[in-house]
Amino acid sequence: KSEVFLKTFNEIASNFSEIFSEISPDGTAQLLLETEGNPFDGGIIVDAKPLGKNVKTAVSLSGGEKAITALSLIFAIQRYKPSPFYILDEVDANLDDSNVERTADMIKRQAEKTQFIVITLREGMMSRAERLFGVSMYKKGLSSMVALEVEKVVKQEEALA
Amino acid sequence: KSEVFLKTFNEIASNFSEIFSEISPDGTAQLLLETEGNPFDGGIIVDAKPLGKNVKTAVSLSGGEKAITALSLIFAIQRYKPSPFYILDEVDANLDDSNVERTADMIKRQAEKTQFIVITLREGMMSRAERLFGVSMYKKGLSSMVALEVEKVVKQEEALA
Amino acid sequence: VFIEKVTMKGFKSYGNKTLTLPLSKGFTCIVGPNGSGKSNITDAICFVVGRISAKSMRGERLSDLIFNGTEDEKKAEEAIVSITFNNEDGGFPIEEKKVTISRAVNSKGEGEYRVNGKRATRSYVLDIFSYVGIRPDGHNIVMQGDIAHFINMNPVDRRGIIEEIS
Amino acid sequence: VFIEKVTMKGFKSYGNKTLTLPLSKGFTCIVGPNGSGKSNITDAICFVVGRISAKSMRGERLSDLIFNGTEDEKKAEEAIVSITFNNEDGGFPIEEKKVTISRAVNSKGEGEYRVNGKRATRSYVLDIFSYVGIRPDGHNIVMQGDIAHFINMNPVDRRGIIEEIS
Ligand SMILES: Nc1ncnc2c1ncn2[C@@H]1O[C@H](COP(=O)(O)OP(=O)(O)OP(=O)(O)O)[C@@H](O)[C@H]1O
Ligand SMILES: Nc1ncnc2c1ncn2[C@@H]1O[C@H](COP(=O)(O)OP(=O)(O)OP(=O)(O)O)[C@@H](O)[C@H]1O
Ligand SMILES: [Mg+2]
Ligand SMILES: [Mg+2]
Repeated sequence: KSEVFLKTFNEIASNFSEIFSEISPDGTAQLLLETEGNPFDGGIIVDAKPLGKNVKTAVSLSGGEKAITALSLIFAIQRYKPSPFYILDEVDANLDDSNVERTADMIKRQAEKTQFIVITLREGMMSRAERLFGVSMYKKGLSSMVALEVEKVVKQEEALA
Repeated sequence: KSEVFLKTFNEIASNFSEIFSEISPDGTAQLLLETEGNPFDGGIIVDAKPLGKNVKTAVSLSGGEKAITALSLIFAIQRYKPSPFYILDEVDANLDDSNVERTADMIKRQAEKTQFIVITLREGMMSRAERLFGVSMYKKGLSSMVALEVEKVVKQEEALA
Repeated sequence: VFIEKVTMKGFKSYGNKTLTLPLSKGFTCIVGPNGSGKSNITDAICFVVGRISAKSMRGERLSDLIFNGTEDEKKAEEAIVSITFNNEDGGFPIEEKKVTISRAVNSKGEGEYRVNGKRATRSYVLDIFSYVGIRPDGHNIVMQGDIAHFINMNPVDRRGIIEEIS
Repeated sequence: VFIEKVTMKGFKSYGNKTLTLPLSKGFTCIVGPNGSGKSNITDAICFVVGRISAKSMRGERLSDLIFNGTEDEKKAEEAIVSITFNNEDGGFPIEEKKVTISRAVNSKGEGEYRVNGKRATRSYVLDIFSYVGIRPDGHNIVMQGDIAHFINMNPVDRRGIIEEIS
C-alpha cells in the first residue's frame, strides 16, 4: 500500500516541480513528505519558492502565488492520471496579466489530452480558448447561452481596453 | 441612542440605494432593519436586486454581485462620514470589465473628498487613477517601489492585450 | 470519456425551457457579465456528479436549486440536469457509446437519478463515475474562490488527494 | 487628515533599507506582478493602526513581519513602519501640521509606538486615531479577498459597522 502511494507521490512531485517552473519563471517548488519513514504518519507539504525567494511556508505566499502553486498541483496530478474533465471557475482572478497568459498557455497544452472548461473574466484566458460560450441575461433573471467566435470577442475586449 | 442610530442608518441606507443603482445599472438595492421596533433587537439586512432579478437573499448573489454590493455599502458609509483614507486590495478581482470601469469611475468621484489607495491588477482600474505606483522585485526577495506615469502603463497594458 | 453536452431545465437561473450547452474535447471558455449565470453551470455539473450538500452548490436547501421565477416566468416545479458523456473509449462500464446521467429534484427536496433514461440509485451512479475517477468532491472541479484551498489545506488532507489517485 | 507617506525599514519584503511611498489626496493605484510586495504595504498600514493579531497581517507571530533575508541580504533585527499624516485640518488633537505615527517590533515580538518621535502607549495611539475615525479593524481597510465579507457577515455584525459610525 505505501509502495503504490510512494510511486504515485514521486511521479506527481516531479511533474509539480516541472510545471511550476514553466508557469513561474525563475521559481522552484517541491512536494515533500512530512515524515521520512511511513508516509501515512504525516501529510504532504508544498514548498514553493517563486522568483527564487526565501519563502518560509506556503502560508506566506501572496494571493497570486498561491493560485499559481495550486494550479501547478492540479496540472501535476492531471499529467499523471487525468480526470475525464476539469472545470475551473475564475481560477485566474488573482493573477497578473502575464500569469494569466502563462496559465492559459499551460491549459491549452494540457487540453490536448483532457477536456478543460474554464469560466473566466480575463481577456488573456479567453483569447487562448479553442471555443467560447457566452452566458447572458438579456431577460431579467433568465440566463441564456450562445456560442461565440474567439476572434470577435477578443477584438471587442481590445476595443474596450 | 436609538434616535442617533436611526438617523445614521437612514442616511446611509439612502446613499446605498443611490450608489448601487449607479454602479449596477437596472439594479436596485436596500438596507433593511431586521426588527421594526427597537433596531438593537436585530441586525441589518442587505436586499440587493441586480438587473431587477428576484433574488431571495444576499447569499444567492454571484461573486461579482457580492463585490459590487459590498463596495456600494462602503461608498455609502464614506459619503455619510468619510474615513481619512481607504485601502482597497484587489476588490475588483471578481468584477467583469464593465463593472471594473464603473467602480473605478465611482472611486474617482469619491476621491475628490477622501484619499483612496487601490491595489489592482485590472487595466480598467489603473487607467482611471490620478497617480500610479509600481511595486517590483527585480532583486530576488526584495521589493522596491517607483512612481509610474498613468499614460505609459496603460499604453503598455494595451500593447499586451 | 468527456462531456458532450449539459442540459438544464428548471435549474437555477436557466428558467423553464430546456437549455443545452454543447461541449467538446479541448479548451472551452465560458464568459459573460457578473451575475449572468456562469457559476450556475458549475453548480449544475456538481449536482449531477452527486453532491449532497446544497451549500456546496450555493443554496440553503436542495429546493433552492429550482428556478424561482421572474416577473414574466413562473417558478419551476423541479430542476433537472443531465450530462451526456462520450463513452467511445469505454471508460464507463456500459455498452453504449454515449452515456447520459441525469438528476432531478422537486420542491420537497425529493430527487432521483437516471442513467440513459433508466432510474438508478445514487450509489449505482457514484459507482459508474468511479470507473473514470469522477467523485462528487473531486479535485477536477474548482468552484469560484476556491483555488487557494489546495495550498491552505492541512498536509494530511493534501495527502488524501494523492491517495485518492493512487 | 490623509496619508502623506508610508516609510518601511525591515518590514516583510522591503529589506533593510528605508523605503518611502509618497502619497497624496485623491485616487492612487498600486500595481505590480504577483508576489512583488503590494499587499505587504496594506499589512504595513494595518501594523501602524494597531492591529494586534499577526494572522490579520498574514504572519503566524509578530516577528514574521520582520524581513527574513535573501541570498544577498541578511535578516533584519526589527521592523519599523511609520505613517506621516497631513494634519492641516486639525483632525488629530495635536498642534503640528504633520503627525508621524510609527510602530516597531523586534525578533522577540517586543514592540513600541511613537508619535512624532516620542514614545507612546498603544492606547494613546488608538485614542488619537479615534478622533478621525481610524480603528485597527475599520471598514476603510479591505484586505485581499475580503470584499465579500460585508455581504456574508451576519446582520447583527453589519449593524455594528453602522453603530461604529453614528
Ligand atoms: N433558484 C434560482 N432561481 C433563479 N435564479 C437563481 C437561482 N439561484 C441563483 N439564481 C441567480 O443566479 C445568479 C448568479 O449566477 P452566477 O453565480 O452563476 O453568476 P456568474 O455568471 O457566475 O457571475 P460572477 O461573474 O459574478 O461570478 C444570481 O443573481 C441569482 O439571483
Ligand atoms: N518577513 C518577510 N520577509 C521577506 N519576505 C516576506 C516576508 N513576509 C512575506 N514576504 C514575501 O512577500 C511576498 C508576498 O508579497 P505580497 O503578498 O505583498 O505580494 P502581492 O504583490 O500582493 O502579490 P499578489 O498580486 O499575488 O497578491 C511573498 O512572496 C513572501 O515571500
Ligand atoms: Mg461566478
Ligand atoms: Mg496581494
